[in-house]
Amino acid sequence: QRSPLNDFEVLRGTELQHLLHGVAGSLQKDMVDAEECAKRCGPLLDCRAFHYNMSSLSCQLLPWTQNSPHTRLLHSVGCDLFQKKDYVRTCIMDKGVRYRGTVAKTVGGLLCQSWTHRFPNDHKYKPTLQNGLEENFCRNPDGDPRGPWCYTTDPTVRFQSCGIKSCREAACVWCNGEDYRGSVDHTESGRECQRWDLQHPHVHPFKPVLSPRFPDKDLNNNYCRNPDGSERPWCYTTDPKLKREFCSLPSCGSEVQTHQDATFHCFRGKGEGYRGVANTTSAGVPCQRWDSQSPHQHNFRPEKYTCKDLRENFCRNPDGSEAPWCFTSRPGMRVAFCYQIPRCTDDVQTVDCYHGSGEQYRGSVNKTRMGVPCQRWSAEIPHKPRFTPTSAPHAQLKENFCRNPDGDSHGPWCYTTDPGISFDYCALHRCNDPPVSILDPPDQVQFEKCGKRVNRPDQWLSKLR
Amino acid sequence: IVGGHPGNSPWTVSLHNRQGQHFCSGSLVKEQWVLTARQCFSSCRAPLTGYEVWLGTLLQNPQPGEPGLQHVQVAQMFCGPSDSQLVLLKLERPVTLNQRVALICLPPERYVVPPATMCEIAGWGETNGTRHDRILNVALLNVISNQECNIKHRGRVRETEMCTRGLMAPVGACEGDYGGPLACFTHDCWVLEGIIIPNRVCARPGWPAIFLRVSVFVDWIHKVIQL
Repeated sequence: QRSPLNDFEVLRGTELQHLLHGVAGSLQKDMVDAEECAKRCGPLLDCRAFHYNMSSLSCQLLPWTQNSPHTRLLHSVGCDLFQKKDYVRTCIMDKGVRYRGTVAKTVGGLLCQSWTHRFPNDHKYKPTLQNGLEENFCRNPDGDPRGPWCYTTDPTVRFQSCGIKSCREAACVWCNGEDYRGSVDHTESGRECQRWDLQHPHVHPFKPVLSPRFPDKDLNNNYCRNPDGSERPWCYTTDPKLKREFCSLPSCGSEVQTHQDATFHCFRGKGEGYRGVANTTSAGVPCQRWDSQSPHQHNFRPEKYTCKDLRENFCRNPDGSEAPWCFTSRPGMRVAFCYQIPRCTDDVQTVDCYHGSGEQYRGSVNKTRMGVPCQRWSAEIPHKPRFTPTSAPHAQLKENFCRNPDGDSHGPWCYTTDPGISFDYCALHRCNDPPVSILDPPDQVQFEKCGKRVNRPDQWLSKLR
Repeated sequence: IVGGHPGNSPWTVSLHNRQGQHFCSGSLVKEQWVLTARQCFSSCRAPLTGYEVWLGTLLQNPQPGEPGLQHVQVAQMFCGPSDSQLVLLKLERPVTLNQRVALICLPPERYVVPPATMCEIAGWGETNGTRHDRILNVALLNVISNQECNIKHRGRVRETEMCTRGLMAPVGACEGDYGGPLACFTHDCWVLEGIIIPNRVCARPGWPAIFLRVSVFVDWIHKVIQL
């Protein structure tokens, strides 16, 4: 049950403009969906792509792609650009007989001779729409097992292979392949993959178009991916009898969990690099060992996830969840997060220190703790400052150096060059003089105003119950 | 909230992620500003598309159309000073205050809550089976001094943190409650004195619970809201 869309790669919200031919291609109206358009465009040899416009339910067949001369891609809400894979994929499937890319150099670096020329190397081929012999691009009209080739412009070398890699070899798999972005669209048994943006023949929870729940998983088209922390890339298959299957892809080699990604006493981001020894959930429930299948059966076998360090019963994040987690030793609670592990700060390395609250700091550090450059105190964009060199002469607001004109108790700060963040504290730490304690402050301040709550009768609660 | 009971806390908001799940709580300190815990977000520049605050409900997952329910998109996130474990969320628009949605006021700068003050935590988080999941639970706790707290926690409690007495029965905050309020009743008013942050174990019997001390960062909060 393959879809005609399987032969296309989609660019969402994108329009392909031809700089020489304003409006192009024939407009097809009342297209129920993009698959209809693909059915029209697929068999046409001079259709290489199409626009699908969701609001007008129409599609525009195009005789060019983004690799054609005088074209450019434009952001266009409501319009998706579908391009035939053969024209835009940079690797080959099988022997590359269908390759229609634009590589025009041989594996030896020789420039290819145009297929319309008979010189310096004469030959029998005539370019047609069928054989796709175009310009001087590498092609495989005779099914050469070494893949696409061309006649060369060097009279001493009649023809040579272009060395275009197979899609399987073009991208290898690190770790469990969560980052695999290659173009293999068949499973290890040779079944073609179902598109991620289709719900047939298999219904599935990954809906890349409707809800951007997996924005960074690249679930476009029907390429092998690993969006759910499986042991390697996989896809739903177009075989109604087999829902999903792994893909056979070469490994990039033994995993190198770069040491700087690994954290031991806190977790950064989602904690995929956490390698500490916390082994209870936030609620204090001991974790189940990863190499055990009791009380909870699971697929996260340590030997299948060698780069995820699934040792003992330590909290880990092998599947890209929100935070480190584990199977719990409590039969009634399968998994739980280990949020008791503190988060690492995002701060960049501090390069200087300040005394007290830094009001006398006169150094030249000029970036925030996130590494964002400071705005000059004399500038008015992107933030109009309340403190300027003239309005606060005491603070010596020079250039864009970190200062503390308002005596902020958390240290020197600056207006930032990020329009979204007006001010932030700087890449500085307090020198080792002990901060003023707040616990025995000079005087206990009292309140002037406060928040109220109507301690309403329980009618609401009882009704709720 | 472990060991709590259903209650009402009109300044406690529920944070929902782009999957529509409740994942943390927050406190409404201004009509367009919510204070919550840094622990709730993967980074200070995490993309916020699809993140919302839900207010005016006692349910963790209220049905659309529930009377009084308000949900507002989170527009911006500002991380507090590095030792604050705080985040301020600016909402896309101000919320409507009413019987079910109210502001809680901030303490004066550097105010220290006297020991024995009665305070309350609220949240929709893990109850460890002790209470009704899915609705807002509250629990009352007493403040103790950092000095007393550091006896049990062996000096680990910092001045930017505050403690409540450990009870023999397990009572306290847990996963899903982070970012929620520790509100203390002082001079006839509720004041946001602490923020719920992860402890090594939830509601550990006999162990004081540690919260973030808001009064140390009130100057930062005012500054962000003003700037």
